[in-house]
Amino acid sequence: IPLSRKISRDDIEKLEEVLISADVGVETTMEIIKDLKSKLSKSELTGSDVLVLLESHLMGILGEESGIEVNDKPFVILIAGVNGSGKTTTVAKLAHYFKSRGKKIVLAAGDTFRAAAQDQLEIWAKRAGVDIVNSHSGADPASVIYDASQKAMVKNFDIMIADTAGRLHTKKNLMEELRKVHRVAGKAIEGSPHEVILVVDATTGQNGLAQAEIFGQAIPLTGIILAKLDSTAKGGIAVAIRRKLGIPIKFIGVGEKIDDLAPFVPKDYVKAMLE
Amino acid sequence: QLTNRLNNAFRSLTSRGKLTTKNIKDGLQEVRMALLEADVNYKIVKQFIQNVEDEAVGDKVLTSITPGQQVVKIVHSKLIDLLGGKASPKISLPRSNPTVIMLVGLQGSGKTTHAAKLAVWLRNHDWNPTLVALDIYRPAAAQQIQTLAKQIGVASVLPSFMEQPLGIAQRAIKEAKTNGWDVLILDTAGRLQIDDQMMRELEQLQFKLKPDAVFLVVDAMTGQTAVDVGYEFARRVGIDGFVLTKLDGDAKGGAALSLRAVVGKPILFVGTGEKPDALEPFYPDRMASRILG
Ligand SMILES: Nc1nc2c(ncn2[C@@H]2O[C@H](COP(=O)(O)OP(=O)(O)OP(=O)(O)O)[C@@H](O)[C@H]2O)c(=O)[nH]1
Ligand SMILES: Nc1nc2c(ncn2[C@@H]2O[C@H](COP(=O)(O)OP(=O)(O)OP(=O)(O)O)[C@@H](O)[C@H]2O)c(=O)[nH]1
Ligand SMILES: [Mg+2]
Ligand SMILES: [Mg+2]
Repeated sequence: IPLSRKISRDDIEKLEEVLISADVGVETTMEIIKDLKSKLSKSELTGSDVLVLLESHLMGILGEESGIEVNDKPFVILIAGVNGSGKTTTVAKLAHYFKSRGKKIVLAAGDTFRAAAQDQLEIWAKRAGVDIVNSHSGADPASVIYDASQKAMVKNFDIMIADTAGRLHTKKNLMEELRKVHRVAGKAIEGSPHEVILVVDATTGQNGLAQAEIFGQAIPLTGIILAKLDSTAKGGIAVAIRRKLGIPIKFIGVGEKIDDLAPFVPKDYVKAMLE
Repeated sequence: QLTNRLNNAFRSLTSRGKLTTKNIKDGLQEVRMALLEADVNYKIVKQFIQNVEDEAVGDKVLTSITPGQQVVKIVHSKLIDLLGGKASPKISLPRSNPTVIMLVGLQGSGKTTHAAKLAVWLRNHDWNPTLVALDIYRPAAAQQIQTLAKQIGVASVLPSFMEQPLGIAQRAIKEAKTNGWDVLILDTAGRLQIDDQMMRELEQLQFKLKPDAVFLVVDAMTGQTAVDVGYEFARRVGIDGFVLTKLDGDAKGGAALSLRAVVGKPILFVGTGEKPDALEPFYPDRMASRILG
């Protein structure tokens, strides 16, 4: 967009490509474009005016920075999401994040289904230097979460992070299994799970909205972690999720190493989306 | 439902004469939105809509169906063409003693799972497949291949301590000849197409091993970046076909159109579940219907 000269309605149309290409989605993009056009009809705007307006509109949707406030003990974080989104790696990253802040952590290897899922989290637990509770393949995931909850209470852990198996939200039996895990967590520890996080792959398109919607109907989501933002994807579906469902983005995954987790900063995210 | 939306857009149209440019433009705006909501790439949608418009102008209005249905019919058949035509693509692999298939793609797309599925499919077509684990980075990646191989009853070649992907693959090729494995399925680590070091690893594997087929494994829920990913993998490594995964979900799968349009190679298989038997051939007409919703 030419920054200094006056902007026309056609120029604003061109912004549509920027937003759609960022996976913001048709509906949210049309709302933003409509708003910009109405501002244009009230006064002349330069390219840099439009950029500032666009940034503030997106920031308005994304809201204030929101992290994970560990305000109970043991504090339980439940991680869910579709297959391959980055959950297990995110569990490891969160463990490292809180351990480096002096917290005592235990993990629950809640994926008892996929090949080598337990092995994968065990290796991460060693690398992070945290405890882990696992079981045998085919065990009831709720029982792993129950055992980990017991251990967290008895052994005085600060935080318990529960990994779950990937599942497509279209599979009713798997969503029911997730509901059960959530229920059992709540029965084992009062107020648990305190944080219920949906891990969304930043390369996901519009299906990400359906994921947040359906997962959110099964369990009460408190936050999103947007993984793989180090890819060429802008993760714009997070904007649509925030706008339509009000779920805040708490962290972003920016790589495959244990320290590749960063707090979600709306200003930085929007700047990266628009460059 | 796209047909309903189109019928609404064409409510005022009389049922005689030819489809005018205005009718088509209105109808195609609805189609455009449907394609973007289905994750088809922005630039590809623009091109596609223009092509349909050029083709549809002057078409006689058919009296047996509504103008909305007619536009959908034109769009649907054009989508099928773009996805490779009516028939499922034929998969023919040369017998190379051993034949080598390499799976590549972004992190978490489903490569390892589909290595196992391809092994089952090949065995059902009279091959003797073996899985080769070339992912030396992801924790327990080799165990995942080992477990899957055991589940489906095929052999696997796993990394030895400190062994690099090229070495593992070359060893697997040697072992194939002595063990009578006629096809090797190489599972590689997930990687970003912008990770130069990891892309160079694939370039080297392709250059030294000369695989008979390199398949890009793509998640059906991939959004607008599918084009960048497909283009870059094709440019640097060379792609012979695609495997579109997790189609048992409700992602429309518009990435399929983007990949086919940009790389010009066929989608050969679709993944429809987590188990080793959840692999189907790709049907362009089913995909076109799915994308249009
Ligand atoms: N580049 C990049 N890769 C990531 C990121 N987070 C996870 N990954 C990679 O994505 C792949 C899948 O990660 P997992 O943690 O196994 O994903 P998952 O959701 O637990 O997968 P399932 O349990 O099989 O559903 C792995 O190769 C990870 O290294 C990220 O932020 N950036
Ligand atoms: N429902 C469904 N799940 C699938 C399908 N294909 C793979 N998965 C699941 O997706 C997740 C990721 O699969 P992997 O095979 O580990 O993916 P990958 O590409 O090897 O991942 P990296 O090696 O980390 O890059 C696992 O939970 C699989 O079970 C599919 O077609 N349908
Ligand atoms: Mg996992
Ligand atoms: Mg893998």
